Amino acid sequence: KEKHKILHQLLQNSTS
Amino acid sequence: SPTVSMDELEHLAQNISKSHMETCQYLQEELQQSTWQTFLQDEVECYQSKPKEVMWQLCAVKITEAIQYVVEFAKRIDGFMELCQNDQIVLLKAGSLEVVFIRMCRAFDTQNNTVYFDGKYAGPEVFKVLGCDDLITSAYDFAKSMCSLHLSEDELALFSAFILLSSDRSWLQEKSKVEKLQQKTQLALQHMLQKHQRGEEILTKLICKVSTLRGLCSRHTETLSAFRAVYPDIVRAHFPPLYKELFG
Repeated sequence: KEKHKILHQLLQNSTS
Repeated sequence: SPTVSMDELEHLAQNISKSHMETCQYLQEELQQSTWQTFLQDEVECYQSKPKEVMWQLCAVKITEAIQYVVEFAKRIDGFMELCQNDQIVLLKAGSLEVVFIRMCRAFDTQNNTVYFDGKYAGPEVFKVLGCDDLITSAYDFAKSMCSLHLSEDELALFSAFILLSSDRSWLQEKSKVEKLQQKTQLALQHMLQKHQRGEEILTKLICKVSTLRGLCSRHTETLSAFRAVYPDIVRAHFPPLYKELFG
């Protein structure tokens, strides 16, 4: 998870 | 193959087309309006005289921007967010740059072999200082061959989703779930091509692009590692974190 922190974050952000 | 009703295929095609249009970064009209704007000779020389690492960084930033739109595209595809997080990441890690290469054909001008980059249309000579002529030529050739298929936005959207949902990527945890999604997407693409009265050979030609795309991406990875071997600090300090996560 730590390795893909930003990707995780982008996936979790709600779609605008 | 799974049993899917026509209604379901239509619905999926609509969802994927809408997702594509909402996340395509540049509208077709914007791109067409700019085709007359190609870089002038002195502007080309300006790119060519940049230090190699500065141009690499600029390209990494542009690729990362494009990839962020692809992540948004993926999130809006029905079923993608229902996959486990591991698989969402596996699919994006392996497929987001492939979709960027597919999308490149929307921003490509076949008449003068240029692509929209940094505000204007650029020929391959703009990227000379990167020191990866082979990769650049292959990317331009790929865009040209995609353009020759004259896909509609809907067809391009479905093909992008089909690539993104590749069920043969390594490290997938729920391979069969991805497989079902990909099969449905392929059926929706097939259905769309039939509806548009495109010949059977278009699908065959598109499936052939799968290996070309993988080749392009592995060449990108090789080129990046060669660059990183010489400029490790530049990559570490100046490349976008998302780019490093995806290709590091």
